[in-house]
Amino acid sequence: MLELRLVQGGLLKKVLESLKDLVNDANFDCSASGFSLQAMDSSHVALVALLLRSEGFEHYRCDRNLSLGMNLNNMAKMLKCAANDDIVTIKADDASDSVTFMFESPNQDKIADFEMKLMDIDSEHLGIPEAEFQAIVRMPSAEFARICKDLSTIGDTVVISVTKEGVKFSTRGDIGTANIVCRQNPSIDKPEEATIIEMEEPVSLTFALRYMNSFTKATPLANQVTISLSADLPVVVEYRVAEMGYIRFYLAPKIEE
Amino acid sequence: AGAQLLLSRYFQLN
Repeated sequence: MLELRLVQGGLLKKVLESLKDLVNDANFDCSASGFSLQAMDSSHVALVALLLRSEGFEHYRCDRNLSLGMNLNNMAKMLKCAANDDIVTIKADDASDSVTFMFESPNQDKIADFEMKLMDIDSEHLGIPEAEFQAIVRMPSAEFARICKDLSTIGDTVVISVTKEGVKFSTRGDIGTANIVCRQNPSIDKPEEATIIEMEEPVSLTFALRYMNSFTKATPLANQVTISLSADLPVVVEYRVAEMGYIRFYLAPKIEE
Repeated sequence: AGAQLLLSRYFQLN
């Protein structure tokens, strides 16, 4: 028996909106510690890891570990039927081939339940070691989204370079080139507008903008995004999900042929 | 522009 009640149901709507274009089908893993997901995109270039800790739910019952295979597009369709301020409850029986999403309005005058068929999904679970990064950039998520969107009108790839001067996003295309430099800005009065760069050593990596733009679908979840870079690792683009967890996108770089 | 690396280059399948 699984029963997860999330007062901030809007968070789950935003999580699904940020996942559904990258991954079609995925297993949600439910355990005593939380509700999580790890899935690769179909080309095995990008990976998303989601964690919503059990403490973040108003009520969290998970009698035994369960893996719920879901089509994320269909799940997103159902969650779109919830209002942003609805309380969302996810329910599933151990042997069931379906999951129920229950939506309650804040004043309890409307209650809806949507049942969705589950799928059997052969998922490939990757071991992701804890890593030390050469550079970690924290910046406003909306700014990062804007940069990725702007650069993708000019080129297909972005070079992200971190030096002690700041973080530089560069692209090149048929019509020309573009460089955007963001300098460190602690913004003590408005921490959500800060750009903080922690650099062990300079690093420069190239990534496909198509994936970066897909990751920025998570922008409504968090004011800040963290971009962790190392020369010998995929980049990690992380958005915090309120106080309860995170959504992390991993993207393998491109190299000169 | 350039070759796209795969995640399997970095992460092992569990």
